[in-house]
Amino acid sequence: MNIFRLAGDMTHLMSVLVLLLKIHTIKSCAGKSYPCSLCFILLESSSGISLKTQELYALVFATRYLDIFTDFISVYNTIMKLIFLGSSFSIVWYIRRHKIVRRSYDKDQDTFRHFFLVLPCLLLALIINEKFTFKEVLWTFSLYLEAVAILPQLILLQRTRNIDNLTGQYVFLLGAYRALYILNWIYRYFTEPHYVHWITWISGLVQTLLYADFFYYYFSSLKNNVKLKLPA
Amino acid sequence: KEKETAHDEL
Repeated sequence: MNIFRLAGDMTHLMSVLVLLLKIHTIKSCAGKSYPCSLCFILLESSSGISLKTQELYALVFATRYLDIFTDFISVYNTIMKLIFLGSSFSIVWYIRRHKIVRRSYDKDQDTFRHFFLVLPCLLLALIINEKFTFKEVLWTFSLYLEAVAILPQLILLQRTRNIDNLTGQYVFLLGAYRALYILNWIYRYFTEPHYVHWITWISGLVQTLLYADFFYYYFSSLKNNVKLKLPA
Repeated sequence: KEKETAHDEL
């Protein structure tokens, strides 16, 4: 474990917590009377969260952590896997099933056909992988899928008029975690002999590059202290 | 048998 990877994992955990906080805020609005302006905004406007991206992430974790009970790495590793699995599936459940939260989900805008991402990633994983075993192919699939999982969310943000802070922070943290992982891979390459994982490195690089324009608009909105807006 | 490449990262 190195500082880059720990920072990456904590950033990833933060992104999940921000999303859970956002869902909690929407839920707690229901109990209050309407005049609370925040509630009005949250319940009237779409939450800006893409269910498609959440479902893809749940699939990423499900296919990546198949070895959670067979290969014990460390207590930290197991606990983090359980957190990511539990949170991603419960977020999908909330947006799909919860009577209040699902009202804030705008399915007319979240139209990305994520099936078109799953199939090519699966085919690619069958062709390019480190070892042709069931677990390894699904693990590779999860890497390819995670690289593109943010696409429905980024497209939804382009369509969302006013992106609220929590959603913007969620996407930023999600992009930043993989950028930190790239530093971790560089560090491990130079400190651990024979540490070479091209598939992981290239997928991680592609994933981070997909956030490039979001990072640009995110930082310029911070600098100019204006609302985050992605060009359509 | 080469050690299964246990993936130690999340």
